[in-house]
Amino acid sequence: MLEAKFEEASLFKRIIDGFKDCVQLVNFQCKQDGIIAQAVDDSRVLLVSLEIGVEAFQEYRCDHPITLGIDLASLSKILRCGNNNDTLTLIAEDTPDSVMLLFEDTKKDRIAEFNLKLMDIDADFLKIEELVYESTLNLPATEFVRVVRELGQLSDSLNITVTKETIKFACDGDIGSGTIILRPFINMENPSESIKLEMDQPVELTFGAKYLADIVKGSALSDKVAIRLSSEAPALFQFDLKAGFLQFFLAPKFND
Amino acid sequence: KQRQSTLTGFFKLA
Repeated sequence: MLEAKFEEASLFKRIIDGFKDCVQLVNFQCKQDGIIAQAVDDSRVLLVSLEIGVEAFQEYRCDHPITLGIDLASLSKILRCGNNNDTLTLIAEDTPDSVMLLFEDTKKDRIAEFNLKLMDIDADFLKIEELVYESTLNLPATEFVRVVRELGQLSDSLNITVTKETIKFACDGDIGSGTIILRPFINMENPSESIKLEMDQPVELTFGAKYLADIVKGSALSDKVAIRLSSEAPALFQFDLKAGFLQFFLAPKFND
Repeated sequence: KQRQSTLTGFFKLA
């Protein structure tokens, strides 16, 4: 039996909103140590990997591994019910046909119960090997959103070049071109505003702007994003939760 | 001209 209670429904809403626009059918694997999920978009360019640790919940109990096959579009409809500051408990039997979502307001005056039918989703779970990355960037999530939105207007591709002291984002499209250069700095008063850069090798990669536009939705989860890059390999964009993370692996574009 | 690569090959996708 699964009973997973979020202190605030808004956390689960933000998690789901962070990736529901790029994948639709997702198996949520519930285990003793939390919930994990993984899905690849239809074009096989973007992989989403979610981990919600037990500490993210107010209460958590899962005696046996349970897989919840969920259509995120349907789940979102239910998540729009209930208030952000309601508690939200996910409840499922050991071999469930449905999962119950229970919203309770803090005074327990209003209790709303929804059952979401589950789906049998045929998808393998990947063991993602720890890749070796040549550069790691840490940016304020707002800065990352801004770069992707601003440059995404000009082109369907966005180029990222990392050298020892600069991070350069560039695009070149039909209507014109744009470049945004960021330099690492440390903000002592507000550490999450800092920009950090660890570079073993200079890296230059190009990504599809439409995928980046999906990835930036993860910024609802965290005020920081970590971007890990290697030449000719998928990049990793990671938003950390208090316990867990939302990761996006994005395949680059290559010159023909 | 740029070509969008996929994750197949990097990860074992079903």
